[in-house]
Amino acid sequence: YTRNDPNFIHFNDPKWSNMWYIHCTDKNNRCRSEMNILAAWQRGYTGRNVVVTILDDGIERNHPDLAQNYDQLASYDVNGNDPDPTPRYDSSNENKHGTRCAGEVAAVANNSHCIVGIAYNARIGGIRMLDGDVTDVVEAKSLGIRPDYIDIYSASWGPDDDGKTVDGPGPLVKQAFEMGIKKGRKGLGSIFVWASGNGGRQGDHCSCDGYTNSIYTISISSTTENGNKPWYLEVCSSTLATTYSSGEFYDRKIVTTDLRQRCTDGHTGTSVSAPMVAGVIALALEANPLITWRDVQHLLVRTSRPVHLKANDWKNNAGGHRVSHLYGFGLVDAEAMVVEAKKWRRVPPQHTCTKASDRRTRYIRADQTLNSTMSTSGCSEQAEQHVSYLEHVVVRVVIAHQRRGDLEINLVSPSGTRSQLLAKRLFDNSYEGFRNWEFMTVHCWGEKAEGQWTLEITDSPSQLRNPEVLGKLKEWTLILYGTSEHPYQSHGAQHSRSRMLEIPNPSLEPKGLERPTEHHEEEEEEYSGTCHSECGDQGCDGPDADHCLNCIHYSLGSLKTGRTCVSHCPLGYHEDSGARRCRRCHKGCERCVGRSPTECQSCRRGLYFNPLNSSCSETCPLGYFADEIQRQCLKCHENCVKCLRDSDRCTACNEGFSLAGMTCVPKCSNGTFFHLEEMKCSPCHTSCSTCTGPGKEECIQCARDFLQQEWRCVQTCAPGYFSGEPAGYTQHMCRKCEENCLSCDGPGTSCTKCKDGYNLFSRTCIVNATCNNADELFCEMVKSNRLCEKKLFRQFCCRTCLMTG
Amino acid sequence: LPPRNVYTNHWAVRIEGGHEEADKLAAKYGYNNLGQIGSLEDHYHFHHSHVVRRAAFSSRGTHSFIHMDPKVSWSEQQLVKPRVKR
Repeated sequence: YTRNDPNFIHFNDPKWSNMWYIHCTDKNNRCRSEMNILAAWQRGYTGRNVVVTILDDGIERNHPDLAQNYDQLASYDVNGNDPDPTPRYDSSNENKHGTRCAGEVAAVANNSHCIVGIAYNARIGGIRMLDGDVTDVVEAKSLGIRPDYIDIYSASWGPDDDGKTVDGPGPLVKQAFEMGIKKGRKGLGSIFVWASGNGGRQGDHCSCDGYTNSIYTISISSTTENGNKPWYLEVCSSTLATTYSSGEFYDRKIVTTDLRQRCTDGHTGTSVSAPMVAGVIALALEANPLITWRDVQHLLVRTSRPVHLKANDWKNNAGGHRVSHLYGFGLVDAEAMVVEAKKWRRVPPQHTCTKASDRRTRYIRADQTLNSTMSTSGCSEQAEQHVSYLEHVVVRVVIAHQRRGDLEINLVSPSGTRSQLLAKRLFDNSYEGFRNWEFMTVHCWGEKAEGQWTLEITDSPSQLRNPEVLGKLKEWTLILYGTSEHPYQSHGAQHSRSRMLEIPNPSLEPKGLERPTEHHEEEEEEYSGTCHSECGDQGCDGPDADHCLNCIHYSLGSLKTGRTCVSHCPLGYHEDSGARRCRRCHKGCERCVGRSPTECQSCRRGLYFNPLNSSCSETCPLGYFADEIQRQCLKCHENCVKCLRDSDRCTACNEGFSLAGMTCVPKCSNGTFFHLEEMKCSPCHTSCSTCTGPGKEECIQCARDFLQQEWRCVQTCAPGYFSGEPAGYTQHMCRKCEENCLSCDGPGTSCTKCKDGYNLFSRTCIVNATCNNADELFCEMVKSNRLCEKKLFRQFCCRTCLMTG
Repeated sequence: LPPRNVYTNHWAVRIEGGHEEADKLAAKYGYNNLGQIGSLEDHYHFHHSHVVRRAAFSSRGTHSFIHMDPKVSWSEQQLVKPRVKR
């Protein structure tokens, strides 16, 4: 349940009312306090005596919301090699990240400044390590600072989330993690919290980030206020839990401390989710300081809940847990964490059971799925390794492949739980494959380990590849982590620390011992005498490829022009495997799978590939733009109808959106305009019904009972203007009177009052002197030549032109 | 193409025998010992001021003989690891 009484707890911090993710203040909106932080506070837990540090670009230690909780012993400047982690200030405020994360954990409560941290009585430090060259040494130093003093390390960074990077901790960091969980917190194990990646738009997968993918880190993802997948979120089987964070412009954001002693509600991504969970864990550690690093993970698995989070893959695993690839076990619940932590009894020691496949190469064929199975008893034969109830499951693979991004990998547990270890990634063109890369899933948590495991590898080529080169699964190893007894039913047993931490030895290899090199298998080729290597079994009548009587691969050319044998067809041709011939693609296609115009895969220069119908054309269809580098029609941003050179450089918008510069922003209701800096609809000036900004001179249309006068809306027309309704406009307008009129009651000659020095003659203002001096003969000529219609002559001949009609 | 490695003028070195031994070895090969790497025992952070701060190739010179010293069980020139704030 959630308490939605805003007066239940109130703080005087100015942004307190904006902290919707902690409390409900708006009774008209649905309450979004499912993280139950308020309830944990009401039970008396605020993070007291718990030490958290933020590994980032520094921390503004004199920020009014951090200074009181700042802990110098939980801080260090690894970049500068000194104890002061103050960020380097520059004009772009580049180094604001650590300070923003820190506030979410431990901003001081009720100090009339900015916000309230989730663990507002915890001690907070910062390790400045991102503002310089980051190396294995820098990371390992940072993760190993005062492990007996610091309880929780929170990191919101990692390898690039560009959808093509596969990178993770180096050998020193792996050791630092292992050392931390073994010896940190005086043997209870350091707690490492990590933000899952922000590469959702790049199709990135957080299994390609070895930090979030590690069993030693608690990987945290984000959800929007309404439980939707934020645009930046990556799917991943190693995500353990979720907190709220920012989403689309219409979703409410998270507020936190900012550089230069300020507050911010800027976009936060997954970065803010890690410190939020670090704060929740701090509350749990206050409730029970003796819980281990594994207890914390069990607590999160048991207490996080799907609530209203929307994902199409929520499933119940055989361990009784509901889990998804977007949110892990769901939204964290601070109250449940402290309640469970308080009565928690340590889980049995962790065992590790490893089983490797044989070293037989298995081929991964294009557009097919390779299934490789492995049966395990969970090492029941060795008591020290026996895993009956699962925690993390790791699959280490050695895969050779010509385009890594085309691979999708799933793991099916003996109970039938399918985890996606890796999704297809459009941008990853690497031919490096995976060399002992470890994928991790938490989706089998609580299930039985024993039985048959299936690794499924699907290869779906996204572009033309050499069909001769098959992907190879060279080896895979299943590493099961868990307990031999039920983790929650054996609470009577006492477990010694030495047994609990049976972690494999550090992975640093001693000098001279290198990893076994990749075993590259030679592709076999047939040779027959002096024939060319591309000649088939019928031989040849000469040494060259065009002397072959048949080909082993493909023949190129015709009888007329002469045929030659080739291993691959050149650009502009496709490989007809049945006839073993290179056949021409349709005109305009560079690569294709058939000769029809809709079987292209890439296009010749000057043309663009249209993915909708696999054809090549000079222009792209509506909703797509021509990408000059990829020579493809790529989709415009979902809000654009037309765009130019880039998906988010819009030139026309979908229904419900309008163009602001080159961005499609939502159309705002009458009386409001879209504020680009605040990314929300803001009210116009009261005189406007539609506008482009908040000022009174930025009206497009006037409010009811207002008239438009020279780009302003007024209630009555100023002197020198008359009220009129020009044809074609519904808008009432104040139009200017004729020149020299002080007031008028309509257009043209309808003056009622003139400026000084002018006389009113027949509702026109005439300069006194000019009129008096007019020559009558001259004026008669003016009148007879119809020159009275000209203002100049009318002024000279006012009597003739006006008074005498 | 895979991104190219960027080598720094920092090394991680594993030396048994304590800080004094590490200092001696650092001096012998021209390094500056910046101390133990976090809580990793026997692992030291060495810096060489006469090696370019960033290079496309690993550094070669008399200092690189450190990895052959019998008292050094492991050493590694540090690479820049591109890291992104989330």
